[in-house]
Amino acid sequence: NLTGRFQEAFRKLTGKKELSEKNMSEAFADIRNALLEADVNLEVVNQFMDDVKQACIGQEVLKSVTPGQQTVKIVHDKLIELMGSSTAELNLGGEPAVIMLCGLHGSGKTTTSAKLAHFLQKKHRKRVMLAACDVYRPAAIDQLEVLGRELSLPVYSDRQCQDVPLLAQRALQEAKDRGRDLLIIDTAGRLQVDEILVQELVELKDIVRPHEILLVADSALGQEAVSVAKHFDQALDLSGIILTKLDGDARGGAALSMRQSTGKPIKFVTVGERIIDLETFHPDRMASRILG
Amino acid sequence: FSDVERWDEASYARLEATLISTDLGPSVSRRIVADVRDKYERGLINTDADILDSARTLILDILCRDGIQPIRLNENGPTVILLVGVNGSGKTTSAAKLTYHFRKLGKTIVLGAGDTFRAAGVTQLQLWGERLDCPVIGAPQGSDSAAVAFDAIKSGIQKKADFVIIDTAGRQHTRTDLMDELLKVKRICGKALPGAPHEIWLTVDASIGSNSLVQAKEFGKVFPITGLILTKLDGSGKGGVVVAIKEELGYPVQFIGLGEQMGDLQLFDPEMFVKAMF
Ligand SMILES: Nc1nc2c(ncn2[C@@H]2O[C@H](COP(=O)(O)OP(=O)(O)OP(=O)(O)O)[C@@H](O)[C@H]2O)c(=O)[nH]1
Ligand SMILES: Nc1nc2c(ncn2[C@@H]2O[C@H](COP(=O)(O)OP(=O)(O)OP(=O)(O)O)[C@@H](O)[C@H]2O)c(=O)[nH]1
Ligand SMILES: [Mg+2]
Ligand SMILES: [Mg+2]
Repeated sequence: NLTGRFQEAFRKLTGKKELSEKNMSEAFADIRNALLEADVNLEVVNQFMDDVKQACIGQEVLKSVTPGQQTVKIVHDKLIELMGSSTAELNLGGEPAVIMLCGLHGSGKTTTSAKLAHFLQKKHRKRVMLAACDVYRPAAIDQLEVLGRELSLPVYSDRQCQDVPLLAQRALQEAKDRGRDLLIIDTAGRLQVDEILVQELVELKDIVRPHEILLVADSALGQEAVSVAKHFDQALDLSGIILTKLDGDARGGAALSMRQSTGKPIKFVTVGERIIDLETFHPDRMASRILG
Repeated sequence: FSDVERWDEASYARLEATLISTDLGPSVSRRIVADVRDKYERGLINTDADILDSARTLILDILCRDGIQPIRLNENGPTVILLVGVNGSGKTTSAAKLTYHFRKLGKTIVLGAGDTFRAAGVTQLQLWGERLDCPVIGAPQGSDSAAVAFDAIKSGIQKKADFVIIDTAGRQHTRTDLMDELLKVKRICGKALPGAPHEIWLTVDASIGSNSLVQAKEFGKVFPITGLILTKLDGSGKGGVVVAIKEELGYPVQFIGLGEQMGDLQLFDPEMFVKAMF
């Protein structure tokens, strides 16, 4: 892991008064490489390393720790600071409140809608309704209906309707008529560069005015994480991000990439396929994971 | 790169950045830049076009090493293809696309809807089967996945089908219980038809980074992976990680997925892939 590698690089720094760019270049190269291997986007890494150098250079070498430990702590703290807080709240003030999920194919939107419904039902005693607005994928509606049944929650769907914004509008009306106080809208997976399908989400947003628009993103995303986050954010002004599949062993550098490039908060993570496998985001745990 | 007069540190940094952006990984990228730089400094290549071509050639060499492996066709019954991979990587859709692909070559197929775990896992493939007019063997959610594989192969034998394609539930390799289940599915395939499965293909999502290499390593510890299907290459991901997979593990890409429709599958063409990479 990173700390161990630095012990080596920093053995050379013993006796030095200050951390300087010169005597730390090898350590910085190591950190840079660790972040790239964690799949953090290259431009994000370069930006982060500039910030780290600023924070490190000129610092007095502390007596109680090795320079290696000291640098890792600076990097770790900087990473946590960048990741944002773990208190990102959901805006659920509507009658009903509306949450819209979006993201690439297979990122976990449909299962996350159900997990989020369960979580908010338990935590805030919300009366949730789910809206099956993926009209493209075979059995997408079936999938959400099965999940809704498992949760004993109503699912709005209409297999005859191919007009997604209209479908969502009807779902919202249905939620109002049935006295539900939260509507969670599942949408089809789409490429962030598919202008027509991204426009469909923009129209969906205009019609139902969601209180939360959350990007559901696979934590194992590679260098494209920045493009994915920025495109969805620029089109929709996201209110947050949900990172999925953290029960895998991806280092999760995409978290830093997406957070850094959009400034939007990571609100939840999912850690498995069970309904209960949704947790609030912990920036410190994510930082440690990325550093390996 | 085309306005580069002579190659210097900045040009090499830009080349490394380009390679890293394709998810080739920092160490493979660094190594390729070093190899190219070595050739340039020894005067073996001169222009910026040479440099890019040289990088492409190095990557192509890795992809084409050991030649092209054709599908291991079974002489005594259907050829059984088992599709495995992490959650959401494109297995079910690829099963449908492969059916369409082989169908166009005049082959007959039986599909095994082996995802008996996920909500509508079986239903999804059954709907594809209806669109493709292809028989699908399934079972209710919660039933034994290996039993579906067994029944699908038996049905394929009985129908004298050319291929039996078995879909499995998505899983993370970090779950040893689920990896054990996959091994059981493989074993049961062999019980239904000795020698089956003849191909085990791992779906790799082109938007994912270095974890795909870990996935290939870990799935490959359960049984030999005989090929990859690189999905979602119509997206912005370049799928460079398959180069690392080929180099370290020897698994070749067999097909690429270029969309959500049944026709959006192509045989892997290494040259086209490398040209599209950068
Ligand atoms: N292991 C694991 N699997 C997950 C997690 N979240 C979702 N999945 C699985 O990932 C796969 C894809 O999930 P879906 O909810 O269908 O993804 P989606 O974004 O709705 O997919 P599309 O609608 O096709 O774009 C399924 O197998 C889910 O069970 C997670 O946190 N961990
Ligand atoms: N754009 C694009 N989408 C694809 C491609 N292959 C699959 N998909 C989409 O990716 C999503 C997931 O595909 P599935 O076939 O359900 O993936 P899976 O591996 O079977 O998922 P699980 O069974 O839940 O693990 C669906 O929305 C598919 O339409 C591809 O090549 N390009
Ligand atoms: Mg879905
Ligand atoms: Mg599937």
